[in-house]
Amino acid sequence: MNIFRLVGDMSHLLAIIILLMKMWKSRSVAGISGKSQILFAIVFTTRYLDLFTSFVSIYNTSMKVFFIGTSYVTVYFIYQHFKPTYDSNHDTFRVEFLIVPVGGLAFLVNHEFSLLEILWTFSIYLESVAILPQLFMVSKTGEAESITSHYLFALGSYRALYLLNWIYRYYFEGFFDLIAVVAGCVQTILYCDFFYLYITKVLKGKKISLPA
Amino acid sequence: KGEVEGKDEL
Repeated sequence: MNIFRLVGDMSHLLAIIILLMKMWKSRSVAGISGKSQILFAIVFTTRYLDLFTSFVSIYNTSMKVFFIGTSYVTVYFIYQHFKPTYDSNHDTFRVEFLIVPVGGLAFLVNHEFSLLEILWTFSIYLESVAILPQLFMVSKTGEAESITSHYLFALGSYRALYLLNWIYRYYFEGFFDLIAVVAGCVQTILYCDFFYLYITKVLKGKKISLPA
Repeated sequence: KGEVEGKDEL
């Protein structure tokens, strides 16, 4: 465990906590894409099936359980508990255009042709694009609350920090996972436009609003 | 230890 990995994980944890707090305190899921959150629930579920087959550490197990659990709570909040505040009219990204190609790619390009490995690969690929419905929603409504921006920044930073972690692990541990690295690059690149807006607007006290 | 491993990461 290096510093980049640890800070990355903490950033991921923070993103999830920010999102849950936003929903709980404001009693609203306005501005949050339920589709992205469903995709994240699928990502965690398919990635952490190794909880049943291997034990790495208490840290590893508790983080995995936390990520799976909170992803379902988030989906529950959006589609049940705070459903009246969910803005489904603006959450219109077609997720089948992500799931189908990503599923096909995981089937074709993986480290090992076994069920768990293919599902792990699927989750890595899917995570890299799972934020698209959310980014689509922000661009469609043309704005994002500050708290939603903080959430997106923490969530995007997590994979960017993992990239540094992989560079570190490559040099000091000889560890290299091409699938994770390529997907991690794609994922981080998708956030670049948002990062720019976050730094130039949100950090200066303005909320993100895009010209119509 | 190579590519198939890596599940220590989240």
